[in-house]
Amino acid sequence: GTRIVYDRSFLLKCRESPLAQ
Amino acid sequence: PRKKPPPVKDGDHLLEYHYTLWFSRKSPGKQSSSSVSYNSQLKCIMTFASIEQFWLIYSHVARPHELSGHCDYHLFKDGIKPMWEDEANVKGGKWMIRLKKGLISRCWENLILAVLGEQFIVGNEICGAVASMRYQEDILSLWNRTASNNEVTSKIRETLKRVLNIPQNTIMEYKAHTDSIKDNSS
Repeated sequence: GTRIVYDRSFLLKCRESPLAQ
Repeated sequence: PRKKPPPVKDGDHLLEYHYTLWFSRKSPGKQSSSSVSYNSQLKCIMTFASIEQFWLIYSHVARPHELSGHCDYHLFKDGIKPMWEDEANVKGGKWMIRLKKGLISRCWENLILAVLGEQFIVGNEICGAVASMRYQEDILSLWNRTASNNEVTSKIRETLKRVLNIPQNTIMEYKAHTDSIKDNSS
């Protein structure tokens, strides 16, 4: 099946999200 | 004991796998070569299922270079214990990268982001990653399920070189867990 793949810059961008604070 | 990941919030980005972050510290003076004492030193920090849960934990734990003494962070897929006896590891091995002091925090972050983001593209081969802080140097390890699969281990090596951003001349060594047990090195 399809894997959930994220590149480094997307993972770093999610760090700024309020959900990750 | 391992903990369940907290409920995923609306808007969270799910990861392909759930992961557990563990911490261990070697108590000074104690012999800790047996798996029984290693097991008792292992502390489960948290299991997580999304990118946002990962960052929440990551921002609350000390970064590797801030820790002193002989200690390890272990990031493993949920359900796999960070020890060779686990059935996922028993036929496996690890790439080991020895780092000069000062590089471990940046390299550890690069490594775990590549693991969480599924950058290795070797099916379900990746078991987990370890940051080992020692007195003279630090060591990064990436564990996979099948030490005998050369195609997989070389693919992992190529991805490691790409994502870690380490000096060109850094030595990378692959060790099957059965060999580490034989020479009592891990």
